[in-house]
Amino acid sequence: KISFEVIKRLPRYYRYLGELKSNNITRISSKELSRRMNVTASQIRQDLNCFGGFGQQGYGYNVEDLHEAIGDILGLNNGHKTIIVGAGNLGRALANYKSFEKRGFKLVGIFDINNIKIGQNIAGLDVLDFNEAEKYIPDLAPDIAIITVPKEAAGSVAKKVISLGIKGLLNFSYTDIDVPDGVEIENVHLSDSLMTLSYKLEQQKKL
Amino acid sequence: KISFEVIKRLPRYYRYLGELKSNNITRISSKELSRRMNVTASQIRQDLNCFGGFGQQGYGYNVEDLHEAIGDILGLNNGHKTIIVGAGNLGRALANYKSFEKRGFKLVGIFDINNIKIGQNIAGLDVLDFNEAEKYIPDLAPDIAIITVPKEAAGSVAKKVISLGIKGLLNFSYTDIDVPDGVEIENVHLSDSLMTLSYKLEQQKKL
Ligand SMILES: NC(=O)c1ccc[n+]([C@@H]2O[C@H](COP(=O)([O-])OP(=O)(O)OC[C@H]3O[C@@H](n4cnc5c(N)ncnc54)[C@H](O)[C@@H]3O)[C@@H](O)[C@H]2O)c1
Ligand SMILES: NC(=O)c1ccc[n+]([C@@H]2O[C@H](COP(=O)([O-])OP(=O)(O)OC[C@H]3O[C@@H](n4cnc5c(N)ncnc54)[C@H](O)[C@@H]3O)[C@@H](O)[C@H]2O)c1
Repeated sequence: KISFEVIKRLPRYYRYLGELKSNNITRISSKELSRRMNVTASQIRQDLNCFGGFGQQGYGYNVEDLHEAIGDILGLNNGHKTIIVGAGNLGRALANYKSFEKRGFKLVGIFDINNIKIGQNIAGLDVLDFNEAEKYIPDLAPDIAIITVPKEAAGSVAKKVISLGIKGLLNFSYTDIDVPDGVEIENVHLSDSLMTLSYKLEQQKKL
Repeated sequence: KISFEVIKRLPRYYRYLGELKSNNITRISSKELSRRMNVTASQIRQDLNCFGGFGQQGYGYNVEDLHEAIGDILGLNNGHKTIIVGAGNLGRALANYKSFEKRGFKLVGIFDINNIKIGQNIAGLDVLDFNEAEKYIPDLAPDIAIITVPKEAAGSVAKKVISLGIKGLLNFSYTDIDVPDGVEIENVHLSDSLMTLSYKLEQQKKL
């Protein structure tokens, strides 16, 4: 119902509106929002009209209402339970990131297969044995699994959590994972961003 | 010269070709590449033609040559020197990630302003005081700064490293940073991926 291009912009709108809100700004015109976000004012009005309007001639948009409405569309206000599989460097960093919980993503479990890590306390949770996933995951009932294992293990880890009912995967490993219909996956390829930056720097040098 | 849409696909081609290479696969047809990458075979041929062809009728593409050619275009083979500013959870995880160096990004410095962290050894480097950035950065001569500080500090950190000649920024903080012409920035908003996943799960529930 809302186009893919608009969806891609929603998290960014949410971030800006959150910033305005924490700076106690109560309203904003599409013109100001446009300048701040580097998106045309007409594109903004079009995007926001997709879900109910919200703008008032002469007034602009109410920051708090709009922030909440976008949060609703993004499904943030229903609360999500996440687990992290792979308690390594990246897994720990993500586990300790307090802001995910502020945005409605509560960490309920951390898993690994390394005996030294199993039982360690990270962010208030004891690391569980992923080889016993069937024992824990049904009770924890997470809807999102954050995958931070080496790429060789990513496929089998995905398969296992999907078999236990998890429908959302956030994949950080350096490989793409195939998922069946009904399961959603977001791949975060940090190295892609670094390579894109490298390409842009290369082009700059040629100018 | 190469369109933005093609550029966006390059890191992914590079990743797949790297996987084929490490599995000792020496050649691949556009049809097989298309199936693996979920991009049409004609799109692939079009993309790869942008930089010199490489495909041979009846043979397909030579994996190693193509991998190297894309690496060249992405500027990976010139080597880059990176610094990390913000030796917190995420900064440390990135510092310990060995694969960046394998792809030509050598970490030459880590900075922080917290006295407890300054002087600590992370990934073989002693954390330096970012308040003395002028003292260190010119000699280290990095071309990329990875920014992993809290969002309130991101803008001033970016300003400082740019003033010291750094032309490429990889920003992980939960805010967008404005940069002057001639400076390139890639924003990695991990929360955007989580929010997009949340949206997709929300849509699935409605089906
Ligand atoms: N660290 C980074 O900055 C970074 C950057 C880009 C990509 N990545 C990717 O993220 C992933 C994790 O990176 P890292 O640096 O944290 O690695 P790491 O080696 O520190 O951590 C990986 C963890 O996964 C565990 N593990 C391995 N197989 C498992 C399995 N089958 N089930 C459960 N746990 C398992 C290991 O015991 C280890 O604790 C890798 O795929 C890496 O390519 C990391
Ligand atoms: N940890 C994650 O998984 C995660 C996820 C998404 C986004 N982020 C973003 O990445 C950034 C870092 O997150 P984190 O979890 O590592 O935070 P952290 O608090 O563990 O680390 C931040 C570090 O930056 C240092 N610092 C603060 N101001 C500085 C300055 N002016 N100059 C140099 N160093 C300074 C602090 O001393 C600290 O060591 C934040 O902006 C956060 O929003 C992190």
